[in-house]
Amino acid sequence: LKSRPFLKNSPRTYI
Amino acid sequence: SVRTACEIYEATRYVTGAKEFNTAAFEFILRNAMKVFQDNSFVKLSTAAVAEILSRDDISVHSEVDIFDAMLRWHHTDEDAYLIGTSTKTRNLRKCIKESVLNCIRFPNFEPFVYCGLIQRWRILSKDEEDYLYSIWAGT
Repeated sequence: LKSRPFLKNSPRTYI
Repeated sequence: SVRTACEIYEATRYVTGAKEFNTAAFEFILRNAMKVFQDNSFVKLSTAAVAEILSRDDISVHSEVDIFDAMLRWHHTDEDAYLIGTSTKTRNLRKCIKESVLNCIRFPNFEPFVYCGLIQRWRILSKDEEDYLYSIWAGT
C-alpha cells in the first residue's frame, strides 16, 4: 500500500 | 487569460524553442488554478498536462477537495476513460481514471470528515487502502 503515491502524506501548501 | 495560458501550455509542451513560453504559461496556471479549473480549456488538456499541473506542491488551491473536483471535472470529459467505462459497462471510477491523474490526489491531505462526507462515495479506494488512510489520520 505504501508504494501507492496517492496514499502518501505529501506536503501541499493550501491558500 | 486562463484560456490562453492552457492553450499555450499544451501547445508548447514539446517545443524545445518555446521553453520560456511554456514555463510562463505553467506558472500562470498554477497561480490561477481555481479559475483554470472552471474554464473549458482545462478539460481539453492532455492527460500528461493535467497530471503535471495537479501533482504540484505549489498549486494555488484552498484544499485537496479543489484538486479532487478538478480531477473529476477533467475525467468526465476524458474520451478514453469514457470508452473504457462504456465498453466494460462499469461505473467503477477507479478503473476509469488514468493512474497518472489519480496519483495526483493526496488522500491523506483530506480532513477525515471531508473524505467520509464527499470523497468516499466515489468508491475509489479499496477497503485496505481506506484502512491504511484511517491509520495515517489516527497517527499510527
